[in-house]
Amino acid sequence: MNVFRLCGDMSHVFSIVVLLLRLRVAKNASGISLRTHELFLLVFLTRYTDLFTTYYSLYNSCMKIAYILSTASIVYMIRLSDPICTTYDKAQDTFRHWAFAVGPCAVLATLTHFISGEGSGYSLFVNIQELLWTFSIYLESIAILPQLILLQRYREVENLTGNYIFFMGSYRALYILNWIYRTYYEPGYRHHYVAYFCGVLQTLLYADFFYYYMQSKRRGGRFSLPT
Amino acid sequence: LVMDEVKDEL
Repeated sequence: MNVFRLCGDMSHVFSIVVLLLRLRVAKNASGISLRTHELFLLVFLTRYTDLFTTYYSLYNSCMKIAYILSTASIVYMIRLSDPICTTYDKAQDTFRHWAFAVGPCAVLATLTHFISGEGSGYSLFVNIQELLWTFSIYLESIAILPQLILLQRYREVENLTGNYIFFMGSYRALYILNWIYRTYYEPGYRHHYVAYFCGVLQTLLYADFFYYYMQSKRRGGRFSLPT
Repeated sequence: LVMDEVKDEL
């Protein structure tokens, strides 16, 4: 564990807390994409299957459970909790996440898994676990897309939503620093290029949004993404 | 295995 990873994890937790508070206090889900958070829930559920098979550390297990529970509760609030669910703007949340996120990621994960030959010689269960892990890496990188597309439709983005995007972006950016750190200071640390590629892609998506967000803030005007 | 290499990351 290094300082970049710890800060990255904390940034991730903080972004989730920001969103949970926003939902609980404002009792309002407008401008928030349910689809993005359902994708994140799917990401955590497919990545953390090792919760049942391998113990790494108390920190590791607690964080995994915290991510799953907090994301599940976000999904629950937007979907079912009254009065929040009545403020969810379903008509605007239209990104076709099955066709353009889950499907392609599943295909990509299957291809990488078999081409890399990582799972050969291991049991079917381990292979499925590996496949799901790879899928979750791909899916996480683009899970924010429904949210970004939803925000494009809104004339103004709340500070809180801006903060959420900022902390989510910092989380992945800090993970990149963590990988660089580990490469230098951990002998035998093996590169995982799929995770690197997805990590950079993910960071760029957030950075791009945040760039336009800050520009419009500085001008003090209304915020809208270029279409 | 991939999961062994980045096992301690979230």
